[in-house]
Amino acid sequence: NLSEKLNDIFRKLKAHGKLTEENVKGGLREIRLALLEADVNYKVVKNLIENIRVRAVGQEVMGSLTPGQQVVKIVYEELTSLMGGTGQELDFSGRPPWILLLVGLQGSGKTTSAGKLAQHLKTKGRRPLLVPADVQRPAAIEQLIKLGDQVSVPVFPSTTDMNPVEIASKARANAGEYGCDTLILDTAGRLQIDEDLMEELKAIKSKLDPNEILLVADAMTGQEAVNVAKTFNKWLDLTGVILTKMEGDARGGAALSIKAVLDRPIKFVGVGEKLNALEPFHPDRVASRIMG
Amino acid sequence: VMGVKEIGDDVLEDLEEILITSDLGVQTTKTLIKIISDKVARRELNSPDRLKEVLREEILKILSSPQQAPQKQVRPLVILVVGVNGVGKTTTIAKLARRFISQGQKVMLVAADTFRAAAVEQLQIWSERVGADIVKQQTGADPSAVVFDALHAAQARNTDIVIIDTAGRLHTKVNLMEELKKIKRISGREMTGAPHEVLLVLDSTTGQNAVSQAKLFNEAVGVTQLAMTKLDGTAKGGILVAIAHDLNLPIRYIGLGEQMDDLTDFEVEPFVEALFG
Ligand SMILES: Nc1nc2c(ncn2[C@@H]2O[C@H](COP(=O)(O)OP(=O)(O)OP(=O)(O)O)[C@@H](O)[C@H]2O)c(=O)[nH]1
Ligand SMILES: Nc1nc2c(ncn2[C@@H]2O[C@H](COP(=O)(O)OP(=O)(O)OP(=O)(O)O)[C@@H](O)[C@H]2O)c(=O)[nH]1
Ligand SMILES: [Mg+2]
Ligand SMILES: [Mg+2]
Repeated sequence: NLSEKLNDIFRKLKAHGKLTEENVKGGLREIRLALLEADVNYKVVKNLIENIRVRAVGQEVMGSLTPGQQVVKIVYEELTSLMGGTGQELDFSGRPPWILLLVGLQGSGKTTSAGKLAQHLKTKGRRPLLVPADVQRPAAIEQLIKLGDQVSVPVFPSTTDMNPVEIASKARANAGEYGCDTLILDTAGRLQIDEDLMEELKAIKSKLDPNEILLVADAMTGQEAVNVAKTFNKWLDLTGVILTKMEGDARGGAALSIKAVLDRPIKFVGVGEKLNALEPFHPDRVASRIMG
Repeated sequence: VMGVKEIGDDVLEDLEEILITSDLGVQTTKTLIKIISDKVARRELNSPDRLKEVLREEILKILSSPQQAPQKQVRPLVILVVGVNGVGKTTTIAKLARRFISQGQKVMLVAADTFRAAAVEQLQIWSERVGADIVKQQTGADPSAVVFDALHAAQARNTDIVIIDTAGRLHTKVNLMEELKKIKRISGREMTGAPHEVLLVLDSTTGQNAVSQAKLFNEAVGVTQLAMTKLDGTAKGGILVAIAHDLNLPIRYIGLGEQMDDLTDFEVEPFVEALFG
């Protein structure tokens, strides 16, 4: 793994006497390869390597008796600090009904995450209403109704002859009748380049002024994670991210890419198909995983 | 550049960026850059344009190498569709059914995803839209039992093609992969030789994890064909090059949208064109 490789490299280099800036290049190359193998975006890696290089040629490494370990520590710190930060709580400021809007590419896990959020919020004493606003995918509304049933959360009775903006505003108007104070809106998956569908999300946003607009993204996403996140952000000004399917063996570089380009917190990770499989995001754990 | 110090380093770096950002992955990119830089070292290549041409040729070679076995002449032909969660299996099945039906074939869909909420309903709607038969049971039923019943019915009903929809599953979940092996075994028990095709569906937005997916699904149930979906998006799907190189699995279908007609056959030339586009 990366730590072993770096310890090896720096042990050999230090054995030849004083460590030089030129020597550090070999270590940086290994770090770069590890990050690219973890699916971190090419440009994000470039910037990150430069930040690491600046620290690696400083006294903390050059003057150290264990330069390899110092470099490992620097990489771990840089990744953790890039992915961490404040704002991991959901925004429940202002008055109810609070509104969470879930958006993302096709198949990323929005509908399932809506069910998970409903479960999670219930345990926090909130009264969520699940709102199916995907009228395009076959049986999407049925899917959310079944999930709502599994977690005993009411589901707004959308039908496929309604349009998503109308569903959203009707749900908000009627939230009180369901005894609910929080709306979780599930939307249809869409390509970030589909202007009509991005306009539709923008319309939902201006109608409802959601407290949270969360990008639901797949942990195994490759290089396009940056383009997708950037574009969704440009249209909607996202408030956070949910990273799904994290319990697999994907290295999860998408987490780093997305955080780097959005500078918005990853609020939750999905770690399974069941509705209790939602966890807070741990930047340090994901940093180790990305390092490999 | 990937551990190679040659003349034309910045040209190689540009090529490396194209390959990595197209999701070819580190290993395949290293392999290709090495081939190119070896040719440069042997003075077989000296112009940057020629470098790019040779790179295309090498990728074409890799993608053209896996040979699709000829279509089995058997009735019903049984296709088992597998893959991780959310990649587009169910939608791809609808597209395949639509194509076979338009060719005059009688198609039966098998709702063997008995786990996910409304998975059966989703396939049911597609079967009605494309005009296929469907065999299903209640959620929570044993998927192998659904498949067993379906194959029995298909053989009795003069069906030409049976397509089995399975639940999405991460390749690292041993119990779920065992379930898939069982579905395959049970198919073979009800009809010798079934499933005749095992179609692994991959999502073009997936990075290097797709190689791990292909490897483990292949080890578990023997993948005979690949489909890659969502190529109507901005991802290049370059990981197909890595998979062709490492596992030699034939790439059959490309998904280009969410409607029943959005399926095309994979063709090497247009795919490589789009990689460098
Ligand atoms: N393994 C795993 N599977 C997940 C996770 N979250 C969602 N899924 C699965 O991913 C698949 C897609 O989930 P959906 O919730 O239907 O995705 P979606 O974004 O709503 O899809 P569209 O509405 O078609 O865009 C389903 O099989 C889910 O069970 C997760 O954290 N881990
Ligand atoms: N844009 C685009 N979307 C696609 C394509 N193929 C499938 N989809 C969409 O991807 C989402 C998931 O498709 P499904 O067919 O439900 O995927 P699945 O693999 O069966 O999902 P699970 O059964 O939950 O594992 C749906 O919203 C589909 O419409 C494609 O080629 N292009
Ligand atoms: Mg959905
Ligand atoms: Mg499915």
